[in-house]
Amino acid sequence: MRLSAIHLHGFKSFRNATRIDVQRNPLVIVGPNGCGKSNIIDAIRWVLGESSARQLRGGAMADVISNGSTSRGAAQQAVVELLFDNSTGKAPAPWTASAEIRVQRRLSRDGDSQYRINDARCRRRDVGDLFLGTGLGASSYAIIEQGTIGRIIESRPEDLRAMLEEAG
Amino acid sequence: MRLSAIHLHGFKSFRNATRIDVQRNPLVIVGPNGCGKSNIIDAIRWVLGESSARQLRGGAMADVISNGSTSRGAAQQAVVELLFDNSTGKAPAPWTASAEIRVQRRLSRDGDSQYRINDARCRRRDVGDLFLGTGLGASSYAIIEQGTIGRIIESRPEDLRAMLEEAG
Amino acid sequence: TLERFQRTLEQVNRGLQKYFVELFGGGVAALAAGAGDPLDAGLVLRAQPPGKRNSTLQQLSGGEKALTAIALVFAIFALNPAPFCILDEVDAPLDDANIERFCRLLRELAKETQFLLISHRQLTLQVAEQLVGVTMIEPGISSIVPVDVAALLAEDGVT
Amino acid sequence: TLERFQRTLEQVNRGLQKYFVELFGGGVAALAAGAGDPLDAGLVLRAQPPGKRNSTLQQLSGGEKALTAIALVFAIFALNPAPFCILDEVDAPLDDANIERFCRLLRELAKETQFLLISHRQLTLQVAEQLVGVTMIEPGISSIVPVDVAALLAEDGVT
Ligand SMILES: Nc1ncnc2c1ncn2[C@@H]1O[C@H](COP(=O)(O)OP(=O)(O)OP(=O)(O)O)[C@@H](O)[C@H]1O
Ligand SMILES: Nc1ncnc2c1ncn2[C@@H]1O[C@H](COP(=O)(O)OP(=O)(O)OP(=O)(O)O)[C@@H](O)[C@H]1O
Ligand SMILES: [Mg+2]
Ligand SMILES: [Mg+2]
Repeated sequence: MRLSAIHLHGFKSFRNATRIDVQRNPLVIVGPNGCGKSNIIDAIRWVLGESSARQLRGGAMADVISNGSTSRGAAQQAVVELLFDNSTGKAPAPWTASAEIRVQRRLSRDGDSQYRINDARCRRRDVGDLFLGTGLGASSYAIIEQGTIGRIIESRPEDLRAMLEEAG
Repeated sequence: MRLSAIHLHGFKSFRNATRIDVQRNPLVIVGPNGCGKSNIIDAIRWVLGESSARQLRGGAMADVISNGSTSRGAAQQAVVELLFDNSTGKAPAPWTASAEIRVQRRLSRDGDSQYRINDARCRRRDVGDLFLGTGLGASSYAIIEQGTIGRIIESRPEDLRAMLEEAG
Repeated sequence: TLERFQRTLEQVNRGLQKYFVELFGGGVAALAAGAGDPLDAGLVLRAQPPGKRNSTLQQLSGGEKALTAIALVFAIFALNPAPFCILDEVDAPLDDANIERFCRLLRELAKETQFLLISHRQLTLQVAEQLVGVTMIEPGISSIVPVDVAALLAEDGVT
Repeated sequence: TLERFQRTLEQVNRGLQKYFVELFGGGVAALAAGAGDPLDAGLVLRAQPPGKRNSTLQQLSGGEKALTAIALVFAIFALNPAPFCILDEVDAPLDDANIERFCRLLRELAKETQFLLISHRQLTLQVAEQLVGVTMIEPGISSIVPVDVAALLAEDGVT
């Protein structure tokens, strides 16, 4: 499965509908301080099922919904969708035969929260199952957040073990 | 008081007697990862009375004494001396009239630990009194260690107050 | 005494706001006394970069946090300069444009205060009046070496 | 099952040692099972850069810690590549020479794994096959912009 695009709308500083096409590898994201680069990583963690607002640098989960700017009003919902190219058929069942897999999460101010895979509503667990056993699971060694690289080697022995068991 | 030189001998990776003359301002220290730049800052904090081995990235205070390298034996003691130019007479009594003030700290493996000002033995408190009320005291806003700049704004309210009272 | 503390707070806030605007090109920053008895209540920092509506400091980016902290440290320094100020790689989270603003401010404050900096960023080296090189000619043993400025600032200069 | 875990540990240690040597030019790194029942004991990481005698990880420098962590993450990845790997400013503590070594290793692993990086360091941008620019044309609102590579890599390029 290859990540082929990221859609954000109303997620943190991405107030407007925004599409990032992932065409070549490696992809490097650049831009001035505070422009929204790490917010893209928060969006990816969020879609994949992150349930801790603190891990997403917020107080409550509703903090991911864009509160606009001094010249724009707040959004009413946050929607993020990741598109995966599964032409190699590596995705686990029941998605093995789908050429493209779209994983979406949405949250509105009234608290309505949904996950969807290929536009069909599903549970958080179903998204987790899609990535089971890869580094995107609970101990997610596949996403290194800003400022945390030095801390990885200071992890507790049981956390290092968990990382390894996830990969084994 | 202006810092005019730093002497290190047997302190962490400074196994050999080393002198750094501080001639112009600002002074920028450069060098590859792991070469000993932050160790110089640890040396300055240590001479000024730092009593926590953890703050100096060690387990026990004896960890500041150079353990040498694969081709050099360990040192038996660590000595660091800071030279201050006091030609403006700003130092507090009884040092106001001294044109130069040398503050030294030494620690040997047998645990003998000494402070000296202008070669005369003194207590840790005497070194503290020399810098009382400046940013080099307990809350030391004057030394920002590697990787901690972002955390300053996350300080607890009582720590921000302590910083301000020290400066007031 | 309370009056002295209030005065100190006002002075730091004037400096904090001034340096915050110099580093961010606008916006607002201030320290405010928290709840409780003004004689010993803690202080709460608020900072809002220009054009943003962030409610907490937690939502600031890595670079915005570093710049806000630099403004605060410089404001406290201006109030009561210590003999020297040491900054160990405070520029690591900054983009090039913000390094330039940081250096401009540093050069200004260096008229009053002695600064020792450690940095790997070429733009910061340019603010130096003196460069000190540290290396390990013998593995594991630190020594001081003269710095060849021209080689350092050349594009492939290794820091 | 213990055998499986032992096998996984051996494989990660082979990768960890290989990548550690590629990044540091020598030295030793390994994960070892701590005290207690091998079926659930924690793991302890040891790392020693070439020429040094450091006894604990705590004594490593900021850059050495980052490089060691990168070697560990890459070793785990090589064992079980996830669909993609995201690295947000992991190069911030590194000097230019180590950025070049990190990029060389990254280019190698990018043959098997998809990488998304965020960086302010010009040397890292050079490893990119695709650059995505993010900015705030309207203050407070993020948008994606094409990146003018030539302007970025020029000396006064602002990132
Ligand atoms: N819910 C929200 N609505 C609008 N803006 C938000 C929201 N949450 C966070 N932000 C804004 O996003 C900005 C931070 O973005 P981000 O952390 O992605 O920056 P960055 O590009 O990674 O910067 P740096 O290079 O400094 O790390 C902050 O200025 C913050 O105000
Ligand atoms: N007691 C000691 N004896 C000998 N070497 C020591 C001692 N304590 C620490 N060191 C060594 O000092 C080195 C770290 O130095 P330091 O943290 O100053 O590096 P640095 O130049 O700041 O690097 P970076 O740019 O990565 O931050 C480590 O490699 C460590 O092994
Ligand atoms: Mg960021
Ligand atoms: Mg350092």
